[in-house]
Amino acid sequence: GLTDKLQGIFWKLRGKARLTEEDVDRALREIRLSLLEADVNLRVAKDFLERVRERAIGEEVLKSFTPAQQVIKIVYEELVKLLGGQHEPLKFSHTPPTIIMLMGLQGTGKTTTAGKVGLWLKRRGHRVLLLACDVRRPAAVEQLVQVGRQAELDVFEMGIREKPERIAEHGIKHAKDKGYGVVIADTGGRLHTDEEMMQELRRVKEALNPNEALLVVDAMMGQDAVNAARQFDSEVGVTGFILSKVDSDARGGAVLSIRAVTGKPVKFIGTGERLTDLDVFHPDRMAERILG
Amino acid sequence: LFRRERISEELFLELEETLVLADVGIHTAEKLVSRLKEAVRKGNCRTGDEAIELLKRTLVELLNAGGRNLNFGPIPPTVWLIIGVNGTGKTTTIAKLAWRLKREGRKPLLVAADTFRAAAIEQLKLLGERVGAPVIAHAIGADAAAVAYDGVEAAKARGYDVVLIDTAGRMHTRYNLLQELQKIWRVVGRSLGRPPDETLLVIDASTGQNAIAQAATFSSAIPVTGIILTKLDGTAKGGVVVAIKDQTQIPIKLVGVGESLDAIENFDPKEFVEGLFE
Ligand SMILES: Nc1nc2c(ncn2[C@@H]2O[C@H](COP(=O)(O)OP(=O)(O)OP(=O)(O)O)[C@@H](O)[C@H]2O)c(=O)[nH]1
Ligand SMILES: Nc1nc2c(ncn2[C@@H]2O[C@H](COP(=O)(O)OP(=O)(O)OP(=O)(O)O)[C@@H](O)[C@H]2O)c(=O)[nH]1
Ligand SMILES: [Mg+2]
Ligand SMILES: [Mg+2]
Repeated sequence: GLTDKLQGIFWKLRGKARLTEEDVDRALREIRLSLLEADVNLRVAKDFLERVRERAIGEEVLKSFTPAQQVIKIVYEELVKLLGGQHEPLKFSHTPPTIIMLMGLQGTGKTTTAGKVGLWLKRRGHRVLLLACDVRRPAAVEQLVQVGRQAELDVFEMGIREKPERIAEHGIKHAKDKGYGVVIADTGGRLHTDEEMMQELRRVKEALNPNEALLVVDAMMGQDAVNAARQFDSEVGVTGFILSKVDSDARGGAVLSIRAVTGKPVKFIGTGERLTDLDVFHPDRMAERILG
Repeated sequence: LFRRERISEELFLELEETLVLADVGIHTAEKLVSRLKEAVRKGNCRTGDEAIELLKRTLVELLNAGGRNLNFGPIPPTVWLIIGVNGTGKTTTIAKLAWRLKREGRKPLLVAADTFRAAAIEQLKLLGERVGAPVIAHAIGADAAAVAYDGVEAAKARGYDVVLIDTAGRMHTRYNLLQELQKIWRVVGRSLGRPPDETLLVIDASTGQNAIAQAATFSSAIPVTGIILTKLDGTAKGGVVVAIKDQTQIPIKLVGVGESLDAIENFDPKEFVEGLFE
């Protein structure tokens, strides 16, 4: 992996009395390759390497007996920092219900994730209501109903006969009347470049007034992750991310990109198709994975 | 974006970055640009514009090789098996293909062999109604290979000329699911008397380098005859198919460009390559 490559580079230089900035740059080129292979956005990688370079030059790497280890340590620490340092939990409301809205590009796993998060919260003592706000995709409402049945969670739906913002409005009222602690709203997949659909999402968000507006992002995403994250955040407002399909074994560089461009925390990762396949996001584990 | 008179190191770097941003991948991008540098050194192009055109032509040739037609069987029914990882657009693409086939005067039959995911069968049934194509389905939890087999048998018995088999999304990292896919492929072949006429791997255009592993793993499990690149109507360029073509030679046959039934097009290498550089 990257560690071996860096060891190799510095091993060739072991005879030198002290390393130069050019030697560090050779190591940085190797790190750049690794980041790009991992799908980190090109520009995000550039900025990241600048920070690593500054620390490497300034931090005694040039005089170190173990420069490879030193550089790896700096890269790892900067990755963890960029990924959010430590786990950030869900934001709960002071007055119930806490409202969570899921959104994202087509096929990222929102409907399945609604069930996963619902189950995760139910197991921690919360009374959860799932809200079916996708009226476009064929059988989307039925899919959430079945997910709810599997996870033994209640689902509020109005078929496809009402607009999503109307369903959101009625769903929240129903949740308050019946004393639910958490509402998780599933919305239809959409492109960040689809003006009408982004407007609809803003209307749904307004009706929900959510405590969390989570963007569900596919871990296999490539360079385009920055664009989607930036647009959803600027046009609708993102409070955090859920990274799905981490079990694809994709290196997951997209997560660095979405963090770099929005600064919002990653709350969970999806690790499979079952409703129990949800884990809390750990920046240190993700950093190790990106490093390969 | 590129109007270049002189060829400089800067131009090569810019071209490499453009390819990387399009998800072609750093290794494939470096390989393509170093070959371009070699061509320039040999005197094959003198201006920057000529160099860019040469790179584009090289990419078009790479993507064109191996043909791009959808195969119909020698004896009906034709059978196309649709596979891929979760959420890439398989079910929607089948509806689009059925819509196109109907407009060509053919009689497609849809087979709901995703017996795992919540409401997968319902989704295909609704799409079948919309398109006007019948759907063969069992209950959720049924054996996927059994449904696929029944689908081909039904087409033979009732004279449907193209069978489109929908399968469950499956991660290429799950060995047992790849084994299930092998079983589906074998069983379909048994009913048909030959392998499926197309086994199409559906890839989401926003996927990064992981798509290479997807293509390699799926095609090592069963023969993959073509790739369908979906969601090209977004801002993602889908450049990873360049790396896939380079490494596996699997031809890209179709592109998905939206969610409506008519949002499917034959893959056009020239148009696609222009898109990489936009
Ligand atoms: N392997 C794996 N599959 C997942 C994960 N999360 C979701 N899926 C699968 O991904 C596919 C798409 O999931 P959906 O929940 O339908 O995605 P969606 O975002 O609601 O899709 P749209 O509503 O059409 O935008 C399904 O096959 C899910 O089972 C995950 O973490 N790992
Ligand atoms: N914008 C756009 N969306 C698409 C395209 N193709 C499919 N989709 C959307 O992607 C989402 C997933 O599509 P499906 O057809 O359910 O994907 P799938 O591969 O069958 O999913 P699983 O069976 O769960 O693995 C849906 O919201 C589709 O409308 C496309 O070309 N462009
Ligand atoms: Mg959904
Ligand atoms: Mg499907």
